[in-house]
Amino acid sequence: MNFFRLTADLMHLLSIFVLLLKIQKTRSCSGISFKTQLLYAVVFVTRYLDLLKWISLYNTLMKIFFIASSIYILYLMKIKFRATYDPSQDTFRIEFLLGACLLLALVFNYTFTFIEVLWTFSIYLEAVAILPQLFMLSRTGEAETITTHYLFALGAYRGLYLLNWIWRFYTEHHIDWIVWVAGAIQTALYSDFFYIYYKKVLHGQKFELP
Amino acid sequence: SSSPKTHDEL
Repeated sequence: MNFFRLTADLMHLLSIFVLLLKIQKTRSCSGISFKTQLLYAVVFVTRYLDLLKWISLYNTLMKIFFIASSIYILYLMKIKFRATYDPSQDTFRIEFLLGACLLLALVFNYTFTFIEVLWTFSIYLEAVAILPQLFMLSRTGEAETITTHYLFALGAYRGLYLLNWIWRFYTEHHIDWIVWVAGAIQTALYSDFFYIYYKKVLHGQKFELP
Repeated sequence: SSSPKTHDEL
């Protein structure tokens, strides 16, 4: 564990709490892409098939939290606050993402086993899981401030992981090219959002696309 | 050095 990785994980936790706060406070999931949340649930379930493999208490508790919270968010969006979800705004075709990621995982992986291919699939899928949300944002052209805080925390978590990998490469000679490539792409997807968040939200304005 | 196959990151 190092500073960057711990901070990244805490930002990831924070992003989920901000999302839950947004839904509970406004009693609405408007502006949130169900498809992105569905993809995150798929990411956690396929990645943490090794849940019973012991690494540390921290690792196990975080995995349980990520699986449970992602499924709870699906419940909130699909059942509890179903009336506030507008599918006509959430039109990104996730079938292509799922298919492409599965294909890539079958071709580019460390070991061709069931668990390992699904782990690789989850890494690729996480990299692009935010696309339906960003697509929805670009369609509506604006977002509630709390929703942008959620996206910022999520993007910061990815950016900090890049620093963690640089740190681990120099201190442990840790190499994990699948995670590096996917993580770099994932962070790059946030660059436009970061720019507008910095220009508008941090200066007290509403998040609006130019 | 640690193997990437251990997947110790979240």
